[in-house]
Amino acid sequence: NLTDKLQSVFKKLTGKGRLSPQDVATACREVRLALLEADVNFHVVKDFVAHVQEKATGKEVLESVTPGQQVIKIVHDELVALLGGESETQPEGTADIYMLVGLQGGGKTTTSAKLGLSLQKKGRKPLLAATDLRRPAAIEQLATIGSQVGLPVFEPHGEKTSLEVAQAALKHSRAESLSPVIIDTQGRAHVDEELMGELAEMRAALPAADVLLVLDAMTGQEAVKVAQAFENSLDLSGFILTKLDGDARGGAALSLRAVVGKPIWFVGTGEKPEALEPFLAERMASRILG
Amino acid sequence: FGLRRSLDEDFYAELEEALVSSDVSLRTATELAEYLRTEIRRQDIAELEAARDLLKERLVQVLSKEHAALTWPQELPGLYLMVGVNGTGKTTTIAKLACRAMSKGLRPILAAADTFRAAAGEQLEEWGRRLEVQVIKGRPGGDPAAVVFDALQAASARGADLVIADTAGRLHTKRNLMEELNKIGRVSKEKLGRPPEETLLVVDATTGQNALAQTKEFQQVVGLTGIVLTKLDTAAKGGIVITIADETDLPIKCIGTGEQPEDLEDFDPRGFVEAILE
Ligand SMILES: Nc1nc2c(ncn2[C@@H]2O[C@H](COP(=O)(O)OP(=O)(O)OP(=O)(O)O)[C@@H](O)[C@H]2O)c(=O)[nH]1
Ligand SMILES: Nc1nc2c(ncn2[C@@H]2O[C@H](COP(=O)(O)OP(=O)(O)OP(=O)(O)O)[C@@H](O)[C@H]2O)c(=O)[nH]1
Ligand SMILES: [Mg+2]
Ligand SMILES: [Mg+2]
Repeated sequence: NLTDKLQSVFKKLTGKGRLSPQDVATACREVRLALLEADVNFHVVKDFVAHVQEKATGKEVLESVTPGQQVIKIVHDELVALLGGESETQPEGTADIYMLVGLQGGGKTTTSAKLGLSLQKKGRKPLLAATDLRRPAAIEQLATIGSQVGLPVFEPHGEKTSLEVAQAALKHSRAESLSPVIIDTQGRAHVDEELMGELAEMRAALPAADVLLVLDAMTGQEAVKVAQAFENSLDLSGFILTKLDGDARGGAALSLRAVVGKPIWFVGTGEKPEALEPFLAERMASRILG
Repeated sequence: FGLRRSLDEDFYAELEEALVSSDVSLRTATELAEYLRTEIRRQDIAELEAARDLLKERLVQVLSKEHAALTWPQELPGLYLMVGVNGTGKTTTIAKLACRAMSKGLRPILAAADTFRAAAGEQLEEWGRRLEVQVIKGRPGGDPAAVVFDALQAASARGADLVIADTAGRLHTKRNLMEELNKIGRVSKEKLGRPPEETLLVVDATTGQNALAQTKEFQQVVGLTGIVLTKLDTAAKGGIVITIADETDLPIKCIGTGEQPEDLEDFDPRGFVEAILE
């Protein structure tokens, strides 16, 4: 792993001294490799490593740690800061409408139920809204998970568009005193103009909604473009990174935070409705570094 | 890439950027750069176009594997087993393969052997209805291997040519789920008296380096015959398959280019490489 690699890079630097530019450059090559292997975006890596290189060069080698450890600490701390830092406050969970959006297969439907369950445990009365009119059995999927966790699910009754379903769900929620409404939307590609346009319409009709982009943790270099496209169109409130129970390093997280600048609220850690945890920058940084 | 006039260090830096940005691993990109440097020197190449063609040919060569075409069954019924991690497009790809089989005059039966995920059976049944193809379903939480077995049984009884079996998405890191898949593979092989005609790993083109680990793990557990690369219509380049091709013998058989049954194409290495390099 990166720690071992950096230890061996700096093995020769035994006595006290300064980190020479050459040593730092060698170390930064290893850091670059580790970050690219972790799916961090090519340009994000470039900027990040340049920044670390600057911070590390000429730094006094502390008595208590090896130079390798020192570089690791700089990299780790910079990563944590870039991911939002430990002090980043958790979302309040006070919005009345949540909209879950994202690419096909990222985990929106599953996460809608997870979010609902988590808010229910906090004393709210969520209503899940199934607005995916296209995917075969998408409505059944949300209805099934909803009933498994004891959450009401609003299903379409002849509405022609997803926006109409969402509006009908809102109406129903007011009649039944349910809040918040969690809107599950169909998967769509960020390059699909028609579908992105439809989503922008829904968002414009629900200006007070918290819009969350659900992204698969194994997403590669395209994560930046995806996040940016959704952000430009919708003004996101945050991200949910899913399938972190796998071994994908999750470098896309850095792209989301560093490039788009919105917080990562939650991480999905399994297929069960309970598998939703708050995002922790420290933990993510360690994971990305491998 | 390739707006430069000369084959200098900037050329190699841009090449690396183009490849890595397409999810080719840094290691593979570095090897390709090394190959290019050697050949450019050896063939005394000075023109950018010639260097680009050299790279293109190399990539096409890496991606051209044996047995890249779908194997249609000789003995009937045959079996296609679809496997992969969560959400990559397995169930939708089955609809596409069923469509393809019918266009070849074959009669497929679908096996809804994802007995775990909410409405997985219903999703495949809906595809069956749209395509007028029979679907064999198990009960929720039931044994997936039994569903494949029953589907093969039904196919024999009804004179169907091919069973296309869906399995639940599973992360390759989950030991018990991978063992379950191993069992599905063994039961199917025993019932058929031979390995399935195809055991296809469905990989999402938006996936980064993790696709390599997925391929290696699934290959160990259930013996793959090929890869289907989906969602290439979503602008992801899918370059990780170049790394996969470099490190395994697995052919990419088909690509998914949309969400409808007709959105399946045979893998064309040259077309794929041109899209990566543009
Ligand atoms: N292991 C794991 N699987 C997950 C997680 N989140 C979702 N999944 C699985 O990922 C697959 C896709 O989830 P869905 O909720 O259907 O994804 P979606 O974004 O709604 O898909 P579309 O509506 O087709 O765009 C399912 O098999 C889920 O069980 C997670 O955190 N961990
Ligand atoms: N744009 C695009 N979407 C695709 C493609 N293939 C599948 N999808 C979509 O991806 C999402 C997930 O597809 P599924 O077929 O449910 O994926 P799966 O692998 O069976 O998912 P699990 O069973 O939950 O693991 C759906 O919204 C599909 O319509 C493709 O080639 N292009
Ligand atoms: Mg969904
Ligand atoms: Mg499926």
